[in-house]
Amino acid sequence: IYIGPKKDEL
Amino acid sequence: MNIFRFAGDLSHVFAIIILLLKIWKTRSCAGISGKSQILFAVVYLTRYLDLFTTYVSLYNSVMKVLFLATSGATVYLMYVKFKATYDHNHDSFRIEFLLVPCALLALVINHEFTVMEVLWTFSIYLESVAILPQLFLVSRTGEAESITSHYLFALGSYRALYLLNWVYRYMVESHYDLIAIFAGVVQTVLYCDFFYLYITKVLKGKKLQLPA
Repeated sequence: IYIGPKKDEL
Repeated sequence: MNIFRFAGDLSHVFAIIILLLKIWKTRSCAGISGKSQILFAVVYLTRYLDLFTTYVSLYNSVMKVLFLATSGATVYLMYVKFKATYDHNHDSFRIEFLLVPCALLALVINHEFTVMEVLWTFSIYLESVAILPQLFLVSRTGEAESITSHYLFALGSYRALYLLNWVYRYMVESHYDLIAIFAGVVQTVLYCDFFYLYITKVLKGKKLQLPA
């Protein structure tokens, strides 16, 4: 399942 | 987390603290664009909605809350507490010229057409141009106080350091996000002219004054 790009930045 | 990313975050926090302290200590927000501050508040509000849906780390959550709280505080100080000192005659940039194109672009160019993702994309695009009302204000008055220059320098350095972080992450983790990179480049380029003036004038003890 695609959960979107990882967003670990601010 | 690499050194560039961390230095970028520190620079960002530092910028916000400089601004808040300047307003608090001088009891005045003269020379600061309230419109840019409103845009930054919109940026954080639309980007950090994931505070409720995704947990990354304590560091991430704390920073998000910090950015939301401090940008809210800045807007409050400017529009409520020290409203009388706000330079609204010079702060005449029309923010709808930034908000509307960013919203349209976010609807068209995004990673996924969902509410959260479009709002995140909108916030990335908006952040890249949110400083324009402030730069416009400086150009209209022709000068900026040193403390305002330090604020702008720290704020501009933050995205420039993120660019290095993205180069590093691409090489080490093969991680990249084209939307963030594109907007980050635009954001940094907008500060270049200011960086030049800052290095050639402010660091040599002179006031930032634009050539007539």
